[in-house]
Amino acid sequence: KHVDLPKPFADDCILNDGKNVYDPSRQFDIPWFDVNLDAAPKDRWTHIAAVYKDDINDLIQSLINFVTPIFPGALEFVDHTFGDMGSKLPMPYRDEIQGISDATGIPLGRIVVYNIFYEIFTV
Amino acid sequence: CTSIVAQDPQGHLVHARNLDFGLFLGWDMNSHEWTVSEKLRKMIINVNWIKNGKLLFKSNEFAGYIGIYNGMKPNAFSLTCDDRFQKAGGYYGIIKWLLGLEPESRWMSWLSRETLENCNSYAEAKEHLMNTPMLSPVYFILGGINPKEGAIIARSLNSTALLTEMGVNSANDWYVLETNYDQDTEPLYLDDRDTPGNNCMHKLTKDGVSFQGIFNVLSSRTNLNKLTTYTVLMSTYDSRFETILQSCPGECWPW
Repeated sequence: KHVDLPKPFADDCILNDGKNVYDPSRQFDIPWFDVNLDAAPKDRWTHIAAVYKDDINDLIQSLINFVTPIFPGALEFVDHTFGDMGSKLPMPYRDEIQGISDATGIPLGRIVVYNIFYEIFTV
Repeated sequence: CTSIVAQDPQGHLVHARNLDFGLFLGWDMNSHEWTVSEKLRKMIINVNWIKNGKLLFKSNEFAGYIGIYNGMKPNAFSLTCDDRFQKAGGYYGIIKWLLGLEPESRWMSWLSRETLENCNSYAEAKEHLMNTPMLSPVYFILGGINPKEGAIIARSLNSTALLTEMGVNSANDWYVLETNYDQDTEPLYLDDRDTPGNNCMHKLTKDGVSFQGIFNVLSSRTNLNKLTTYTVLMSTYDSRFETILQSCPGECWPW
């Protein structure tokens, strides 16, 4: 059954107030990149990884900071177990992930976890 | 997450979704935001996938991620993926895969990508998404190019648990809306984005279906919440693909 949330958090269809918050110019806040499927898998993402290296690292680091107090051995497990798993992934994904790891300097296991996070998160 | 495929009076389809991610992965006490959601907002990119020198399809991504949660093949189909939670979930699939029991099963976001790379029509994509063994449950929300081509495919690991199609067995004949619950199941009472989403769609009406109309629905609480990172809007018939950054500052439901 639907339950009303406390008032400040409650459902609010902005159409009820006749508002419009759509501003098509905001789409240009998000950058566009090309990924060339004709290129070698290892090279397909390097131009993006180079730009976002610090952000990717920062995101993974915050997950590590969150998990390690609860599971102190988590980082080693990720680096070893998922690092090994990286070599078993199907192509071209295996080489693409390796290419991102090489371009960012982030260990392979951590990039693997980031890329299969959906499967892990469905728990 | 919330995904919608809706049809305007001319039969044109708009496919859109809010991507909500970062639940329970840390809370920033200063900004009053989920830590991971906050970081992901800085990493959103749009991608043109090129093959043989030509545009094959479009998607958006978080930088460093090679799979696909949302994509559109111009003049063919559009696809979004919403989390589906099941006991036999992703861990189960990963363990089976590691033990070599499911060597042919696909990782969720790589199956989406493979579909966009290899399928050329709504029907082809639907067949592929419904019948390919995979490692985790998911909802595939599929839109086409012709009127009534909208479907929600509730996937288990080896089969389709439930198929809901616009105008066939959907609650409304002009749109389908999926959050994170099976269409024949009541959402958890503290996580009900179906009721507000449907109420707002009924306020919008079929006449209001457009990028503007659907964006306004997806910018309404609680479909917009503290986990929402962006809204993507797609239209196969004129190849429009827009990603718009989202957040819900202030007093806003945490999921």
